[in-house]
Amino acid sequence: SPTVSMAELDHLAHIISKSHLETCQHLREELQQMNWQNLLQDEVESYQSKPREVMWQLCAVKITEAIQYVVEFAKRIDGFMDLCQNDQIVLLKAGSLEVVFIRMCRVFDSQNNTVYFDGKFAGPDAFKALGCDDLITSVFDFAKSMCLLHLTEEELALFSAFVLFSADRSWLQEKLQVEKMQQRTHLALQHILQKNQREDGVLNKLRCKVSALRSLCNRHTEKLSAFRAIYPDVIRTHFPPLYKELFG
Amino acid sequence: KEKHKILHQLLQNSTS
Repeated sequence: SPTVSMAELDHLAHIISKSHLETCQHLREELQQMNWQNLLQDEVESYQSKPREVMWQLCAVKITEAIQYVVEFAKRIDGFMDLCQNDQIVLLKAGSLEVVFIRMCRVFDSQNNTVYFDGKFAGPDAFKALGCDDLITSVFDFAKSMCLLHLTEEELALFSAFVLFSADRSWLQEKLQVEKMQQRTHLALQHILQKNQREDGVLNKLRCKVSALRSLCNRHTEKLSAFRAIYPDVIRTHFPPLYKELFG
Repeated sequence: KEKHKILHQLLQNSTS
């Protein structure tokens, strides 16, 4: 765009990257020092033998914790706080879980197909008690495909912001303003990818990830509805209030 | 606002 200079794109990339690094649940240094220890077989079995509702509650708590960091990420991006509060809420309701899924690749071990969960690295089998194997498999596949792109933290940050500023979410009041932020974020991402001498295909691959993320979130909503039909009281009394607010 | 009380609060809180 002729209206955005390279310096502005660098500045935007810097702000978004800084926000991302400040609000990552696990710092990069922490990850490097972390002993990427897998769950032992009896620990896997212990998760598998939990009652369905207990495992759902545990995952809801973990998701909610991760989402709180995403809210903080959004708040530190100037353009986000300039939006009206309705739109801030709309974007977070629709996009915060998507950003959690993106961030998941930072704590994902591709070789073992395990993800950092509750202190150790867990494979899909540890989540059996949830009763949604297909969704879990898709989430792991998504994380694996994100890892294959080998994005830098800055690229990851910009892609997260791009997804957060989705201008096609329902109920936005100032759609144009969101669109403008999304375009700028897209340009910044493109600019940084070029600067990092990434091949052209990466941006296209990331665009494809947007629909994959939507599908994952829709399926999470479906699974939650099915769970709610059987355990309405568990959600009401034991699930984190923020989780209920976002997905209720 | 009432429906999204917590989200509203999180957005209002100054960044920590």
